[in-house]
Amino acid sequence: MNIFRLLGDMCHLVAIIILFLKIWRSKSCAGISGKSQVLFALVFTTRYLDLFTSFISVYNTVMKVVFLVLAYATVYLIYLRFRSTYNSESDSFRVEFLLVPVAGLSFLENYAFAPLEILWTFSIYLESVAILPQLFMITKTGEAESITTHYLFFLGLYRALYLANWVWRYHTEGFFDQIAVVSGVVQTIFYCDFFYLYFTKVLRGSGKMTLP
Amino acid sequence: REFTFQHDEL
Repeated sequence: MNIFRLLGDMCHLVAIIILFLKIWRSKSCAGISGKSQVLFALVFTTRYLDLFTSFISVYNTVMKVVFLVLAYATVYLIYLRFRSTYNSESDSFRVEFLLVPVAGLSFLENYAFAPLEILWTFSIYLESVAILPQLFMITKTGEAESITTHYLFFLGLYRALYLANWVWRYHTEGFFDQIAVVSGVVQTIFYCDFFYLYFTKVLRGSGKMTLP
Repeated sequence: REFTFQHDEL
């Protein structure tokens, strides 16, 4: 554990909590892509199956359980509890265009051709593109509430901190997880455009982020 | 190639 990974995990946790509380308090999931949230729940489910096979640390186990619970709770709020507020017509990204290539790639490019390992690889590849339905929805509607942009900001910050973590681990431990690093770089790139809009629009102005 | 490390990150 190093400071970058710890801060990264905390940003990830903050992002998920921000989203959950936003929906819970406003009793609305307007502007939120349910598809992205289902993909994240799928990411955590397929990655954290090792909860049953290997113990790493109390921290690791607790965080995995918390992420899983919050991911499914968020999906529950969007699709069941506050379903009437869900903008399904704006959430029109075709997730099969992500799932099929990601599933195919995880069979082709993995560390070991074993069920748990393929599922772990699938989760890594899927996480790198899981935010796309949300970004697509913002592009389509042309705006996002500031609280939604704070969620995306913390999610992007988590990714950026993980890149720093990998640089650190490479130099201190010689650790290099090629699949995670390549996917992580791809994932972080998706946030760059958003970061630019966040700093120029949301932080300087107030209220919603509107696209030019 | 041989798979040797645990996935210790979240």
